[in-house]
Amino acid sequence: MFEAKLQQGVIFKKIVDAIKDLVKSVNIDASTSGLSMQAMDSAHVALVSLKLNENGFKDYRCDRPITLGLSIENLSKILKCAGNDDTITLQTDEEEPSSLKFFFENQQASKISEFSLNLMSLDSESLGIPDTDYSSVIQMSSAEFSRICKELSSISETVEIETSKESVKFSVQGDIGAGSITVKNNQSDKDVDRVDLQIDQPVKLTFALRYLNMFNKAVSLSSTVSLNMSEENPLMVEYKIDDLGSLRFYLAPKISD
Amino acid sequence: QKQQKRLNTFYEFS
Repeated sequence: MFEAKLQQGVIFKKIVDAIKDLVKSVNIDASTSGLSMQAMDSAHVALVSLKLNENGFKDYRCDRPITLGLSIENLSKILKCAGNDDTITLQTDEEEPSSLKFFFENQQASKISEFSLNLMSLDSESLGIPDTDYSSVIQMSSAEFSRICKELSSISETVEIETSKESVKFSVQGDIGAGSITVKNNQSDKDVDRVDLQIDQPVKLTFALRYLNMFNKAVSLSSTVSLNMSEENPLMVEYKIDDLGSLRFYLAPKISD
Repeated sequence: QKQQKRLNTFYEFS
């Protein structure tokens, strides 16, 4: 028996909206500790990793580990029927479920929707991602980072990110010209201005902006984002989800051979 | 010209 009730169902809607341009189908693994999901884009350049802890749910029960193969497109169609203020419950009684039940309830419990989504059997090709001690970590406003990526992608498809003790520089070079945006450490008490740099080792890495713009669809999940980098390593972009878990994106760099 | 790498250059399939 598996049942997970999320008080703020809108969080689940936002997660699916954030990943639906990146991955087509995912395996959600449910265990006693919560839900986890890892999936790569078709080019194996980017990866999304979701972890939702059981104690972040209003109710959570998972008698034995199960894997739920979902089509993101079909999941989106079902979630469109959930109101932003609804609770969302996922449920199945079977051990090898062929479908997953969804219940959407409004605050007054005066409207209850029930859907059943057919499940897919997907081969679980998952990457072993070691816990990395990143040498450059940047915490900043997710809206600000999203804006920087959007603005620079009108000049080039590629951005170079260079960190130093006191600032991070986003540089682009394209047919029309070049540009850079330098953001300095800023302990402002205003969220949108605060920038926190932890630079043990400076890095200079190059990434495709179209992936960063896809990752930034997760801005509605968290007002801050962290950029985690080490030389010659994929970038890890993390959106923490209050009291529930985190949504992480990994992006392989572009490297001159 | 920089080449886009793939994640399996950095991480092993588990």
